Amino acid sequence: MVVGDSGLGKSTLINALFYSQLYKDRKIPAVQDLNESTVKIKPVSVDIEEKGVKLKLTVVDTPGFGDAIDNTTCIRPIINYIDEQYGKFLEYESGLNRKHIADSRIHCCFYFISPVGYGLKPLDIQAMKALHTKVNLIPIIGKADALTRQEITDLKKRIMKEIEANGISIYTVPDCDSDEDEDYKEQIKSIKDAVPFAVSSSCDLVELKGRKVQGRQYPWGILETENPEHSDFVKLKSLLVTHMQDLREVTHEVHYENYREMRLTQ
Amino acid sequence: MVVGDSGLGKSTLINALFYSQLYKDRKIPAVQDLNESTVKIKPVSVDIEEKGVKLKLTVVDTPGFGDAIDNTTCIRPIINYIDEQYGKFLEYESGLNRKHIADSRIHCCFYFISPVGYGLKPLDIQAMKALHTKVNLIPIIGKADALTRQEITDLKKRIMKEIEANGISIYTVPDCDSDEDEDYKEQIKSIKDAVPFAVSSSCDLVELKGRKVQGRQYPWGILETENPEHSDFVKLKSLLVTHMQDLREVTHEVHYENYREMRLTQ
Ligand SMILES: Nc1nc2c(ncn2[C@@H]2O[C@H](COP(=O)(O)OP(=O)(O)O)[C@@H](O)[C@H]2O)c(=O)[nH]1
Ligand SMILES: Nc1nc2c(ncn2[C@@H]2O[C@H](COP(=O)(O)OP(=O)(O)O)[C@@H](O)[C@H]2O)c(=O)[nH]1
Repeated sequence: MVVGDSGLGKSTLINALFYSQLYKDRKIPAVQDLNESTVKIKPVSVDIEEKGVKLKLTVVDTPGFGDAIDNTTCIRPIINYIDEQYGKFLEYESGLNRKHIADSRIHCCFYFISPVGYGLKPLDIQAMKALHTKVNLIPIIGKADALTRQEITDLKKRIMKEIEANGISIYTVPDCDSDEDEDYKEQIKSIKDAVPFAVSSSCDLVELKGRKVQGRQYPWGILETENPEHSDFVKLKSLLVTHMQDLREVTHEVHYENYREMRLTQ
Repeated sequence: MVVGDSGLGKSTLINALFYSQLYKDRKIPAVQDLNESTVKIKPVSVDIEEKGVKLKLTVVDTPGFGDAIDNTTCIRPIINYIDEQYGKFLEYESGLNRKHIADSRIHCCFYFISPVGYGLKPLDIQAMKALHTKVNLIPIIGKADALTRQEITDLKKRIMKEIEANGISIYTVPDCDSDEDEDYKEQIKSIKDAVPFAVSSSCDLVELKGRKVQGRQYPWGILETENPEHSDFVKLKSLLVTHMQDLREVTHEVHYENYREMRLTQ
């Protein structure tokens, strides 16, 4: 699931991560449509292949989040949607609904933070507090190319402080077993240190020194999406590739369990 | 006056425009302070010299604008402040208050639009509609370095369409007399075509090809504040320098007149 203000680069990131054009014909919403806080929940499914394994990827977009003048009601529809998927799974597990159902639970939620501003906004804090007990939360700074390296370092520090101060628990990559090889340990460490991921992504190809790369062309230089010096894109992607199983397990054994317990005690 | 979400680069632009450190010790507001919509109106004055003329510059910042979850009340304090300055001037003119009063009316309002998103947000439209009959409104895209040149062109078009569709009147540089020299005509034309100004500014010096320039250093290149290919900063600055008198006159003969008429008919 992707949550965050419109225009933060959410669909571009998803397309770039999964090579697909999930959001090919993105229609820009007219401003009038955003006058009251109307969050739409839009699941879009696509079949992808990762390391020879076929997967059905469903991305749930949340257009309208944070766009209105009064945003007091834009978190509730998102929480309801997440709970509904747990509800469907519970019915399936308890035999109430035996028609074959794909697991539609949300295994991972990218929460996009704006690079404009000084860290988490009040809405971000409220939203993350509502989400962190329901889904694996991965905070992302969108359009991080608006920030210099020093500003990214400072902003990440500030955001992590605010996350801690508000008791928000985000998805953490489990530590390596000590018998893993050094390269893998190094990779895991750099992923853990990068949170929140400062991402800049692009599906466009630009010419750089005679070859074509995914990136953004500015008058003052070319930002390469897959250059770890320019963007945390590769770190985020490698997290998804190496920890897709763990994301599913934590969803099932922690967040879904919380939901089941809550239903049983009702 | 500068109006816009926090972190859009307003104080950096003001400092860069007037070489001063009006906002030297900028304290980053804690998120808790922003929970309800509390807009503070903060006038800061400094003496500057432009073309050998000493001026008292007062910048009115509006921290807290747009930062809360519910922003339905953040426009009113700004409008009240503008009206209060007209009120003070009216008293002075009508002899009700003869102690010497500097003209504290707002001659120019920079309205900052975010480069994240697809154009004007509902709050932007509401704010500009409230402001345009009260002050000279100059729309600015802040942190425009998050956008490629094509994105800037598209965004400017979209914003101007939305401004027109909503009947918002922005400050327009008057046309040149036909007997002006060609260079000046060219300069005026490029200022008029640049609206809304896509600005990227910096007070930091970075090293570029052996000399020091005002700019921002990214891993993929150096953005020069005063390079017209990189930022509309120079165009905005030249508008202020060449049209300071016109901004004052329009404020006095149009906006202040509207206020006076409204007071007389009350
Ligand atoms: N500066 C910058 N712009 C981006 C980035 N990713 C996407 N964009 C641009 O931002 C605009 C909106 O992107 P989109 O992915 O549709 O945003 P969404 O509304 O959050 O889904 C498009 O013009 C993109 O080209 C990024 O990482 N950095
Ligand atoms: N990308 C970018 N960042 C900027 C620009 N101007 C200022 N900043 C940075 O944005 C942050 C907030 O700037 P500031 O001027 O204090 O924003 P304000 O809250 O609107 O007054 C600082 O870290 C600045 O260095 C700009 O034009 N582009």
